[in-house]
Amino acid sequence: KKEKLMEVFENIDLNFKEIYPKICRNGEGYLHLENKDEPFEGGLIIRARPPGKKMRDIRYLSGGEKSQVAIAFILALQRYDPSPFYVLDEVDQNLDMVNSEVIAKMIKKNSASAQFIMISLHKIIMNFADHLYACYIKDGISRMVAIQNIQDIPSYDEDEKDNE
Amino acid sequence: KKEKLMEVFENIDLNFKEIYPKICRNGEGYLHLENKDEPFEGGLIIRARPPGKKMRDIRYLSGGEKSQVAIAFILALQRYDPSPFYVLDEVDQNLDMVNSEVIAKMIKKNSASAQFIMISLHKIIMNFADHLYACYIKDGISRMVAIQNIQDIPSYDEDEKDNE
Amino acid sequence: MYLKEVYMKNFKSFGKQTIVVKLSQGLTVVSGPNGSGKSNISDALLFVVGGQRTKKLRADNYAGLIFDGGKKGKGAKSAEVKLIFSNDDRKINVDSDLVEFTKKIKQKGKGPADVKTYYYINGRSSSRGEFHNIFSVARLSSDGYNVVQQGTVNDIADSTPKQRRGILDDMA
Amino acid sequence: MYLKEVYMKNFKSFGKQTIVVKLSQGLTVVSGPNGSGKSNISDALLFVVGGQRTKKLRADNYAGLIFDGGKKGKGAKSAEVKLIFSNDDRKINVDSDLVEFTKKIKQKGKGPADVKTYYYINGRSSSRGEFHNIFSVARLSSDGYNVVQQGTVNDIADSTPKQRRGILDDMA
Ligand SMILES: Nc1ncnc2c1ncn2[C@@H]1O[C@H](COP(=O)(O)OP(=O)(O)OP(=O)(O)O)[C@@H](O)[C@H]1O
Ligand SMILES: Nc1ncnc2c1ncn2[C@@H]1O[C@H](COP(=O)(O)OP(=O)(O)OP(=O)(O)O)[C@@H](O)[C@H]1O
Ligand SMILES: [Mg+2]
Ligand SMILES: [Mg+2]
Repeated sequence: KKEKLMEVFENIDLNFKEIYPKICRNGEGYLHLENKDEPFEGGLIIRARPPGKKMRDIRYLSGGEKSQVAIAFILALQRYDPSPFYVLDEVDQNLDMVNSEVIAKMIKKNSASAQFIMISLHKIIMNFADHLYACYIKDGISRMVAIQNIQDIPSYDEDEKDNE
Repeated sequence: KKEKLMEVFENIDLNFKEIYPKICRNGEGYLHLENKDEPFEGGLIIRARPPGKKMRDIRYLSGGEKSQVAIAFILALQRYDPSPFYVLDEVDQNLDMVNSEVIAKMIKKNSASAQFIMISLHKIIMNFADHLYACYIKDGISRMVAIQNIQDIPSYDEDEKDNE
Repeated sequence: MYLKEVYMKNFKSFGKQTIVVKLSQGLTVVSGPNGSGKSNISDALLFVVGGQRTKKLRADNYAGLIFDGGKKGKGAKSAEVKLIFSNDDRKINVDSDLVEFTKKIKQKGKGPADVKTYYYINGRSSSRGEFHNIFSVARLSSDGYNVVQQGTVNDIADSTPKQRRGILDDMA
Repeated sequence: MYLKEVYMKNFKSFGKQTIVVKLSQGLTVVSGPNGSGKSNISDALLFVVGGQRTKKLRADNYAGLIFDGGKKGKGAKSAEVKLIFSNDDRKINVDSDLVEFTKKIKQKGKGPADVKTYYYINGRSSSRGEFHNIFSVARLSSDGYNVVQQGTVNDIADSTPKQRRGILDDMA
């Protein structure tokens, strides 16, 4: 049991150390078990140094910086236990446009070897899609429409008015 | 103690019933004490009907719809206990552009009688500002610059590159 | 092997007219206004490949997953989600180029718990156990972090060290 | 009465060069990249008008609020935030057209708790109690929901009924 946890920890820490610098563009971070001898007695600490800053615990980073760390941790878990298809629902919610684009580029790259479905409100993410769907709702009933050209995305303004 | 809580509850429920329909453009919602006789024994339920849908508990709404209900609840609290100045830090985080604009219009209106500072990543909010500031960071040191014209907002791309 | 089509009928906000989503390999992006049904699609996938836990599907019970009729209509009595996988490489332990997994729920009585669940593979009747076995062998089950629901990033960002270690425990 | 200027020196990510933010009535919007210091401005306001609770300021203790030097530099030894209110209508119980509230923290020793706090009103020495009284009379204190920190909307959206009732209890 303990050996298995340590094996999982070492692998995910390694993945995290590789993925986080790519997500935050040049920082560094690592995972740390509070009690290495008795791992089940302690928790898992995550520390990160966004570019140009000092190393801190995830608690003291900004909202967007915390999201970047959390996304790197999720991708580190996924790499350890790979699946043929993934769904990511608004993981870019707290990110500005530059950081959203970095995530989109990374997922686009990963989509060469597995199927990804990303749900997002940020238009910048749509530029990377192989296929684009718009969801809309009328009288409480959802519909989906395939979008050929990103300009065709029904601006939510028309959709919304339709709603009433 | 109990009378005071009931007075607070009735006022905030009234405020909520007025504010929420404006935020979600035509829905309705209300607050409900689980145990009206012994309010301290139970909790506070919030139910809402987004436009075109059936009434539901806040738990079953979408991410953005839940945010709209939460914002309406916060504004209902603020109306009960008014202050001369307010800070709202990324309250529009889960909202699409149409819903973000509705919030911005409402806050702009409220800013006629109190001072508001809104922090947001959404450009659509900036259109409503009387004064606009851009924050940026270099070598871990934050700076602020007043923006005269929204086009001048340093696109985060330049800012970010500078960061390295 | 990849997910080729998703059919939804009377599942949450998707009404009685069956909605078909055609997918391909690579990256598919879904966008749309707040409350339009985006996360319900992810719930539809979890409904078929995930376990029984309705809490993850944002409903009290299975009855809450059946379309409630929306603004004007009456609620439906049953809901159905069908996932069609392309299986040329036979990564799914079923001997056909396309594999259809269908999960259906039907309200039998008045009570929210009076719902019967039906499972089908390529049209023939199946069971929860068979679904679970096939999905875990093909690494499609949602036990890992392959379906990242809305809010999970915030949850991890604000989690305690103990909660984070718990995630590693689940992986072990 | 309104908040006219905010001065920050060595407060969190704001360095030794004092940053001055000029405000006016109406709506001021602050934008900028992730991690650029936007929420630290709201923390600077809470630092002066709020209570003692550093947890709300995202720091372990007051020492954590002093600028740490950033990429290259050495940490500072003290931090200071000054708020200047326009007070023509004398809503603030101080007899001057402009009222300056200054809060300063100085690291005295090595330990994180060896920090001394100084309060000033229009340059003369004051105290935490005086700040608190003046702010609550002018309804500037942050006990209500006038300073909505990042993440509060999500917290309320996902709160339990008991937690929500607790918010009403605080208002009562
Ligand atoms: N059984 C049901 N019948 C009809 N509508 C339902 C049912 N269950 C949930 N809904 C509705 O579906 C909507 C939720 O949609 P969903 O969470 O997929 O939105 P979304 O597109 O992800 O929005 P957001 O961008 O805000 O996250 C809610 O308005 C909810 O009330
Ligand atoms: N004492 C300190 N010295 C230097 N930097 C600090 C100090 N305390 C916090 N910071 C840094 O300040 C930054 C946080 O900034 P802040 O939370 O204001 O960002 P933000 O602009 O709100 O970003 P977001 O859009 O992601 O919410 C973090 O990177 C954090 O590490
Ligand atoms: Mg959603
Ligand atoms: Mg912030």
